[in-house]
Amino acid sequence: PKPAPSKDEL
Amino acid sequence: MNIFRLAGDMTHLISVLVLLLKIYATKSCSGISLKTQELYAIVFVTRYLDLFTDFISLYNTVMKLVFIGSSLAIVWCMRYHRVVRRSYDRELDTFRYWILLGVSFILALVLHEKFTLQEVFWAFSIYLEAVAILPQLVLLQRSGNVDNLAGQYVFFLGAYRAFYILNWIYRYLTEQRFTRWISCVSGLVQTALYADFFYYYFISWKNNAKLQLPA
Repeated sequence: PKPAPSKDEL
Repeated sequence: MNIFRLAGDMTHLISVLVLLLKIYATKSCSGISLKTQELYAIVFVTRYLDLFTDFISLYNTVMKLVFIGSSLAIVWCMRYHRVVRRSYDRELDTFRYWILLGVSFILALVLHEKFTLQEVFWAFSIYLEAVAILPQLVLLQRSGNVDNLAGQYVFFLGAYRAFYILNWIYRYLTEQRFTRWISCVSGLVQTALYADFFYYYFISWKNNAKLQLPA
């Protein structure tokens, strides 16, 4: 799996 | 955006707004740790530096601004509001929070994704958020009982963390994306800190009694 774009979370 | 993420964001939003509105309406911040509130204000300001560089969505931008604004407003109220500041439990809120700031900052200098100002501050905010509740829990512990406001506040914050973990699991299963390990490990640490509090909150709710934490 790819890393989740953590910056889209608060 | 999935249902767990939305539920997490909403419980987070409720926790902050309920705190601000209740402090303002009752003109009292008894039982609330100013140190924890200041740490959260630092968390939001350092994490959302990307407001100036990246646009993700309108939702994202508005929520970031609300979190920064409301946390600064809470700190302002507790520090400077003529009436509210008198109810602040200064003598109970003595957690040496510069230790949390120092450890988080050193950790961020060592463990980050890229050595850029934004990335180091982002990692710092994640580490700091994980431990920022500690002064609040210590204050609750010291005062021996929790009024509705402080109890609800910590309850909603804990719910927010629990929903975020479900969100990560959901994203892993549906989007085939894993959460970055910095967020993941810090998030688990943070959620664990609430577990003890939740235990006593649940007991008091079950017995329909005032929340009492052991000394």
